[in-house]
Amino acid sequence: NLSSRLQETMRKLRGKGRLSEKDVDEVLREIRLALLEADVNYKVVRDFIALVKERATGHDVLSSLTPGQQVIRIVNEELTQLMGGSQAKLTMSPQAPSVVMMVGLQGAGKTTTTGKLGQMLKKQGHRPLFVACDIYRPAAIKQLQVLGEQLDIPVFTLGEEDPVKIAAAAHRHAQSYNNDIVLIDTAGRLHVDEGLMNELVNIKNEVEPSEILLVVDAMTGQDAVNVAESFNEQLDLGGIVLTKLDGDARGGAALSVKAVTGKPIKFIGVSEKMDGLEAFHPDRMASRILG
Amino acid sequence: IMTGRKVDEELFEDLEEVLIQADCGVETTLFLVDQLREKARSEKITESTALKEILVDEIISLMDGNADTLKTPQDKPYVIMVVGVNGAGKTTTIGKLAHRFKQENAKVILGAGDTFRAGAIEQLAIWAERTGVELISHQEGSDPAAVAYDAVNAAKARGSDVLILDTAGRLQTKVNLMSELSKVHRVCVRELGRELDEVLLVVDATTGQNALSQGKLFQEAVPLTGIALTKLDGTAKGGIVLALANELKIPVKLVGVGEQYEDLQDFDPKLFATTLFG
Ligand SMILES: Nc1nc2c(ncn2[C@@H]2O[C@H](COP(=O)(O)OP(=O)(O)OP(=O)(O)O)[C@@H](O)[C@H]2O)c(=O)[nH]1
Ligand SMILES: Nc1nc2c(ncn2[C@@H]2O[C@H](COP(=O)(O)OP(=O)(O)OP(=O)(O)O)[C@@H](O)[C@H]2O)c(=O)[nH]1
Ligand SMILES: [Mg+2]
Ligand SMILES: [Mg+2]
Repeated sequence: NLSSRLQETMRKLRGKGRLSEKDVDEVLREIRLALLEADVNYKVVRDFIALVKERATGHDVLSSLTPGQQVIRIVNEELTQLMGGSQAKLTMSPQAPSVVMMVGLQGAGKTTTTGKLGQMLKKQGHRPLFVACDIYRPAAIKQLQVLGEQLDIPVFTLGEEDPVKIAAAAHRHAQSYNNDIVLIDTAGRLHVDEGLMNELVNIKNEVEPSEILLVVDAMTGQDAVNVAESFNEQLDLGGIVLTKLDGDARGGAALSVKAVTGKPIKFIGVSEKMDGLEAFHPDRMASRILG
Repeated sequence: IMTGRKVDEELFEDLEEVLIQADCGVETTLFLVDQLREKARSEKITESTALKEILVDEIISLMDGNADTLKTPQDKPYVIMVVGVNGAGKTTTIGKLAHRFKQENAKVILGAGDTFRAGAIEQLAIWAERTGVELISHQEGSDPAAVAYDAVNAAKARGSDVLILDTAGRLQTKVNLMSELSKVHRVCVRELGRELDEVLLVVDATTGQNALSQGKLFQEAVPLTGIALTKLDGTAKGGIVLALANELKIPVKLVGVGEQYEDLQDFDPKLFATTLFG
């Protein structure tokens, strides 16, 4: 892992006492490797290393007696800062009901996260409504209904109707039945599928969500930037949810997605169960990525 | 990137960038590019188009013996067990396989081995209906080993040609879930009286380096015979299969290129290698 490899690099350099810029380059190369192995995007790594190099070749590091530790500290600080603060709150509308849309690639964890958010909101005293806008995947509506039943949260569905119509009807339903938060589960889709991306834009225009969450699998590799950039350009995301962090994926996609969209990572998924949703902590993510 | 350029260090750096962004991983990328740099020097190659041919061949040979088709059916029933992490595309791939075998006039039966996730059994039931094949299922929450037991015995009793067993998605680091998988596999082998014909690991093409951990730990739990790489219709290149071939020697057999039952292809190393630079 990075700390043991850096220790090895530092051990080789220790005989030199102080560090030269060339020595710092060697340390940065190790960090670059660690970030790439952690699935941080190639270009994001390049920009990040350049940023770190500027600080790491400053006088206070080069004249330090423990330059390696200084560099790791700088990397950790910069990484944590880049990944933003901890903002585990959904953006609400000034007028109820607030609409939250879950979007993302196939299999990322949207439906499961919708359930988890429902449970969290219910515990906070809200009255959420699930909306089944995935009319394509076999038994997608059934999946959401099972979760709704499990959590005692109502599920709005019109079967295989146009998702834009379903969203509009659900919004009206929420107003009549006093649900203050509408959680729209949408079908997984490729960011390069024009028709399906337009569907999301149409749903957005129809019900004006206060929050659009991009759900991203923590094991996503280099492609994370393409996906995030595309979804953000077309929908102006409110935030990101990173799922399946209960595995051993380093989660470099977190840095890539944040770097390319600037949008906050709000929550993380840490289990398949409905209580498996936690606030995102940038410092914990930083040390996980560095390995 | 590879046409009409001088062969110099900048070209090799650009190639590294392409391969890393294709999720080939640092180790595999450096291995391929170093080999290429050596060939360029020894064969005095100065123009990039010739070099591209060599790199494609390098990648094909890396995948060679690591690409394969599904095992040819011998004894009935031909049994396929499908495993992988959550959301990879297992259930959908089974639907596609059911369709493929049905088109070949095989009598197909599916086993609803995911007894855990909401709507999992219903999802597979719809695929069974769509493809016109039978389904063996129990209640949600029942023991997956019991479903496996029933599925194998039903396939034998009904003279099915093919049995495809679905399993619940699981992260490879969950020890109890991995031992559950081993148990399901053992039950299948015992009831079948021989090894399974295929144990396929379904891997999402958007996966990064974690795919290596997936390959390694699933291999420890069950004897994998191949990989089905899904969602290659997106923009991810699926370069992780190079590392899976290089380090774990698990052959890629199938590729998923969409969500409909006809969106399944045999893995083509040459097409894969050339598309890596697309
Ligand atoms: N271990 C773990 N599994 C998760 C997590 N979030 C979701 N899953 C699992 O990932 C799989 C996919 O989840 P879904 O909610 O169906 O994903 P989706 O994005 O709605 O999928 P599509 O609708 O097909 O695009 C399921 O097996 C979930 O149980 C998580 O945080 N941890
Ligand atoms: N675009 C595309 N989508 C795919 C492909 N294969 C599967 N999917 C989609 O990926 C999502 C997850 O597929 P599933 O078959 O439910 O995945 P799974 O591995 O069975 O998921 P769990 O049982 O929850 O672990 C669904 O929306 C599928 O339609 C593919 O090759 N291309
Ligand atoms: Mg879903
Ligand atoms: Mg499944």
